[in-house]
Amino acid sequence: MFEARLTSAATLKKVLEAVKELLNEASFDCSDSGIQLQAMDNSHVSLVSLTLRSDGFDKYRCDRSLTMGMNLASMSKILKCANNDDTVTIKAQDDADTVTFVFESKKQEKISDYEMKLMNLDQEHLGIPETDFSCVIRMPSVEFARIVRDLAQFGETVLICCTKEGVKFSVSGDVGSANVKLAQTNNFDKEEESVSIEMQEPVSLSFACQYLISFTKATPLSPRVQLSMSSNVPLVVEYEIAELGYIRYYLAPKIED
Amino acid sequence: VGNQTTLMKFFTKA
Repeated sequence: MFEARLTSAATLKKVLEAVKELLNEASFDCSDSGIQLQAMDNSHVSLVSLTLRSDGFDKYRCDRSLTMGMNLASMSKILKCANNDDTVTIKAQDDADTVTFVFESKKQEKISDYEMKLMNLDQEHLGIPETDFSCVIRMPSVEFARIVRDLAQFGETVLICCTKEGVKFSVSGDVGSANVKLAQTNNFDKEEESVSIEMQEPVSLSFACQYLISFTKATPLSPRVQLSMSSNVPLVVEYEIAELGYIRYYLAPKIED
Repeated sequence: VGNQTTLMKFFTKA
């Protein structure tokens, strides 16, 4: 028996929004410790890694580990039927070929359930090594989303240069070029608005804007985003999900010409 | 995706 309950369906809706642009379907691995998802996008250039810890759920029970392959468009249709403040419970029997979503309104006067067929997905898991990154940038997630959206208008590739003074995002294309520089702030009383940089050595890497835009669909999950970079390894874009876990996106850098 | 490399180059299969 698997059962996981969240008091607010809004959280699950946001999680789904954060992955469904990159993935058509995904396997949710459920165990005693929580729910995990690891999947590459169709072009194998980016990877989504989601962890929802069991202790972050309002109720969590997983007698036997199970993998639930879900079509994310179907899951999205179901979650649209929930109000943001509904309680959502995900249920499955051991060895089941369906999963059930139960939505309960706050006053319990409305209870709905939606059963969805599970899929057998043959997904390859990647071993992600622990890396000491040369640069770790923390900034407001809304600011990052804004920069990526603004710059993507002018080119397909963004160059991210990080030094101890700050981080610079640059794009060039047919129209011309654009640069956005963010200085490290010492805004201790407004930590949520600060830009902080931990740097071992400066890094310059290029990435496809299109993927960064997809990653910023996670913005509603967290006020902060963390970008971790080292030369010639994938960028990690991480959003913490308060008291529940995190979503990390890995993006392979563009090869130097 | 142009001269984009894939993640396989960096990560091993688990």
